[in-house]
Amino acid sequence: GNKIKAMLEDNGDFLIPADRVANVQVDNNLDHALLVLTNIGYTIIPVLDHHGNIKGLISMPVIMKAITGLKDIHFDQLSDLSVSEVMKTDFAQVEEDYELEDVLHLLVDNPFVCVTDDSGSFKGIITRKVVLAATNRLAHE
Amino acid sequence: GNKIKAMLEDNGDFLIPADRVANVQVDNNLDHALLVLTNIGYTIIPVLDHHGNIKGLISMPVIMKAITGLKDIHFDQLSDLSVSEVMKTDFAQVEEDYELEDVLHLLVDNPFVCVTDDSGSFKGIITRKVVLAATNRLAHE
Ligand SMILES: Nc1ncnc2c1ncn2[C@@H]1O[C@@H]2COP(=O)(O)O[C@H]3[C@@H](O)[C@H](n4cnc5c(N)ncnc54)O[C@@H]3COP(=O)(O)O[C@H]2[C@H]1O
Ligand SMILES: Nc1ncnc2c1ncn2[C@@H]1O[C@@H]2COP(=O)(O)O[C@H]3[C@@H](O)[C@H](n4cnc5c(N)ncnc54)O[C@@H]3COP(=O)(O)O[C@H]2[C@H]1O
Repeated sequence: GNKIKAMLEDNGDFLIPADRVANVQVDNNLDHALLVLTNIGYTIIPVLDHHGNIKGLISMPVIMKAITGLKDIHFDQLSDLSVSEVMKTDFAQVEEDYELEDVLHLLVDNPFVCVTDDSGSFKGIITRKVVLAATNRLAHE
Repeated sequence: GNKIKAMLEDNGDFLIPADRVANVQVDNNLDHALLVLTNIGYTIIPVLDHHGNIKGLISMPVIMKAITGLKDIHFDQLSDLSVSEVMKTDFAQVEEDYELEDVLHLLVDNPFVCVTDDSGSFKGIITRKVVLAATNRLAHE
């Protein structure tokens, strides 16, 4: 209970700051997003607007679903559709003064949690990796 | 240390059995693998041979990298290449009598760990989700 929470909290700041998080813009089209995802190697990344607010998440499965018909993949639609039309808008997010318990709860079902300030500006992400690394250290003590 | 390990171990069996794990075969070609990944919604899945042994992992980024040139995506290559030619062969795996500490360690850097029997036959996977769910329960007790 509280002992574990205190130990996880001792492990310091879990945030990966926004400037180290790969992202795309809402008005990028899908072939740009596909090339970014192919080159950076991350599975799912945030979508920002021009004010630095997070608007959604984009991943290859979401892009492929948008251009796949019953029998065929319509690759020509990649340059017609924009990221904002297909991105996932229901995603895990907390504010900077988050409770660790809430983040732990959200990481059960999400690969990462987005962190914003109180006006919605994107501050970074907390990933499962950093929490698992802290749990791993605790188990070895 | 040991208290956490004992608590995690009390949480029972973490294995998702092989018959509930989406997979493709080594000799499938890439357009088949792409359609399977698009439809099932999992990011990265195991590749099995015809004896039920795990040979690698396949994901959309790996497929897209294999058909993307400097400027262009060569979608026509999807039917020419087989899964075994592009799959990731370096992946986390343990045997059925695994130590929880080893699985915790592997889950820091891998979304899941593959479990085999002593002759290499695929038994299932242990995902980050089930370990995070157990950690989450411990933090709330
Ligand atoms: N370049 C790299 N170097 C070292 N390890 C790597 C890596 N790429 C992937 N991994 C490992 O694989 C896990 C899954 O990555 P994935 O890209 O599917 O899923 C990632 C990705 O979608 C996203 N992510 C992580 N870091 C990111 C970043 N800097 N920018 C954008 N998205 C990021 O958060 C998800 C969870 O990340 P997490 O670190 O927990 O878990 C990562 C990490 O353990
Ligand atoms: N259909 C669904 N129902 C409920 N939740 C879902 C879901 N699809 C994805 N999720 C959630 O999203 C996380 C990341 O899924 P992803 O497909 O990127 O990454 C997955 C996927 O690549 C693979 N995986 C999980 N279950 C699988 C299965 N039955 N067959 C094949 N691969 C599986 O293991 C990775 C980690 O899975 P984990 O459960 O830790 O983490 C999952 C889970 O928390």
